[in-house]
Amino acid sequence: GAAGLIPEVGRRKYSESGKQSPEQSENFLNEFELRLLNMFGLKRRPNPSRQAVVPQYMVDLYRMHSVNGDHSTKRPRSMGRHAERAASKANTIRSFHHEESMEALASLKGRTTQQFFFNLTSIPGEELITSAELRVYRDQVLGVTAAPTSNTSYNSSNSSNTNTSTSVGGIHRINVYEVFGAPASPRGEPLTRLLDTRLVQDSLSRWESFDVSPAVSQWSSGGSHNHGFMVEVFHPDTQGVEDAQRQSRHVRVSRSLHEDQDSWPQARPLLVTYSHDGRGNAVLHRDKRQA
Amino acid sequence: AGHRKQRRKHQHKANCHRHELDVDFSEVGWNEWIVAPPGYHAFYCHGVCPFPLADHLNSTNHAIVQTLVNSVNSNIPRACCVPTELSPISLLYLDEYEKVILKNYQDMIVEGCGCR
Repeated sequence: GAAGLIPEVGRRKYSESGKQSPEQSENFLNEFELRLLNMFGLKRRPNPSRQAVVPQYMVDLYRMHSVNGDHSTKRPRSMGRHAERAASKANTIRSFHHEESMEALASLKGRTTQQFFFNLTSIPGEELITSAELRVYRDQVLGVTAAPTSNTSYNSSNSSNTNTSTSVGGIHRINVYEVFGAPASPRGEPLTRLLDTRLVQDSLSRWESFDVSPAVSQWSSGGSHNHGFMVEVFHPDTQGVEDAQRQSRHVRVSRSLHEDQDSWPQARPLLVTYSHDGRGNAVLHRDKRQA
Repeated sequence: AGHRKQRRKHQHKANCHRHELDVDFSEVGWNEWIVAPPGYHAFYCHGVCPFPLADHLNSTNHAIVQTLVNSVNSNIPRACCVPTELSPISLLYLDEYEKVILKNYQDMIVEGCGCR
């Protein structure tokens, strides 16, 4: 069964049944194999390596949403409302890690930018993207306590906004941009447009979810070319490049920005797409939807 | 052997209904790429659709007529015992590019059987 989806025992039993000539048997088995692959939406049998990582978020989604999963599992705290709505309309949820060989990291004047490219070519053309979220993990900064909200001018970490007045210590802003063009000059910045932004507190460890649906839908439908995302971590109260990099280490946008290599596979940025191929119901459990 | 023969005879005569079928993905070697679940209760339909068809056999008008014709002409087969209601399952798996996918697959579990 290592080569295909039909177990070797099944293949052998059918071939030895004598109902068909060996050639006919092989043809029938190959046809059935294709039907199995088509059923799963695969081109060939998956053969994952030992290094393959299953993001915990996908396991949580499985437990929360699947019709056969553990329904006692609550919505992950970091899961955006838009993602929850998206999952109720999608029958397929895909996760992607970025291509590390294509990442570009830059730090300047209190901000760190990171360019990501996610290869989305494995999404079949017939699948309609209903939503997409980019998830970035933030480690708690030790020694920093949550700033009292009554004396500050920032919004809740759960709400997106475009206000850039970030004047409080222990707070930083994460901006997520779609890259839609190469820089005009070699040392210039790429052409971008803002997709989502958020003010976050250093005192909390959590995943942040950013709505990147417009860009991914466009890329998937062929409306625009996939140049990737740019994530900007902006610290209003930092003095220089080193300070900015030190502060940015807890936002896990790049392998090179933190030392704990073992945790990187489960802490690296994750792009999650929600789509529907027109066949069957959404992933969300029927009973939950009825409720 | 006698007991087995008797049991087979009994099974042969059993009316159409749903039977247990537990699919273990490791048995077919799919556990290497299907992360969850490890398997599921798929069920299957088996049994005869006898004349006269009872109400609980969930038959169609056509199946009733076919069974009636079979009772007078055995060249025409009896109605078939098949799934009449199916439900989906969700699979969490790695595809051929090692991308992790959660997908809902329809018609994977037999919920009800009937004569059709």
